[in-house]
Amino acid sequence: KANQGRLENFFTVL
Amino acid sequence: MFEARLPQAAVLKKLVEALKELVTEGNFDVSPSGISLQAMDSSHVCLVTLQLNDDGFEHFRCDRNMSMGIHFGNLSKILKCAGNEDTITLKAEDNADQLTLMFESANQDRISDFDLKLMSIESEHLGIPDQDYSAEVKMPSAEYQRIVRDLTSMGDTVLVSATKEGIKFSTSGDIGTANITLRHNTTPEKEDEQTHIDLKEPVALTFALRYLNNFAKATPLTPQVKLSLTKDLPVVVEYKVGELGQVRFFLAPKIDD
Repeated sequence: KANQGRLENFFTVL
Repeated sequence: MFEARLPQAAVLKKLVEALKELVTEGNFDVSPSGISLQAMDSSHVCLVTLQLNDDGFEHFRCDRNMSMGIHFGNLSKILKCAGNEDTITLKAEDNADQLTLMFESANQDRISDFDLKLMSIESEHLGIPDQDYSAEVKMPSAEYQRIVRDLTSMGDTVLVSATKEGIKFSTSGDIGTANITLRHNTTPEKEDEQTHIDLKEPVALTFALRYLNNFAKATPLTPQVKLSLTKDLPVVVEYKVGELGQVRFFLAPKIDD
């Protein structure tokens, strides 16, 4: 089953 | 000082209604070029960005950049006191701890002002790269709202796949499965009723329906919505706010273990 990704997985935290 | 005047309060009322459940608080960053906001939901699964451009306001003045921490539930309470057709003016002194909202009725026989206490909000900013998306789909916002609402009665997640056949939304749950496909359709005379699918390469991603449903709270803002999809990237659901700017919702996809 797929897990919910978090935004930090995809975008850089500035 | 900061001062921004909008001829219709309805726009701001709709904007705040669209985001207040997703993000309870956030910073309105004001600068001479306008008002912007970037706020994540508490689970860091989705992000709301808002850009309202200075030239979209009837009057806009910002002498120095400011970050105004706002509780959207409280802002919503105040905006409920404004008539849809009221002119609304936002005002704050430099380094103020409150934002003044002034409402004027169309014939100027009723003027009210409300002060909203500002908060100090520590928020992480995310760098969102400019991106060429594999698929960009413009569709009637009411259609988007209906699709995600209908699918929510069947399942918790939706597989969104864009191919040359169209954009397909698929879900499954305890009672069965559902598929809804929208085709590229420029037949309707009104542009607002058309569906445009701009496909560079086929793409399929899985998302939580709960959030996609929440984004549809922005439907009253505008008749069209744009979905941008690329493999392994958050989907962008964008609502334009007339000439004023836009609100964008980013939702992280489900990822395989």
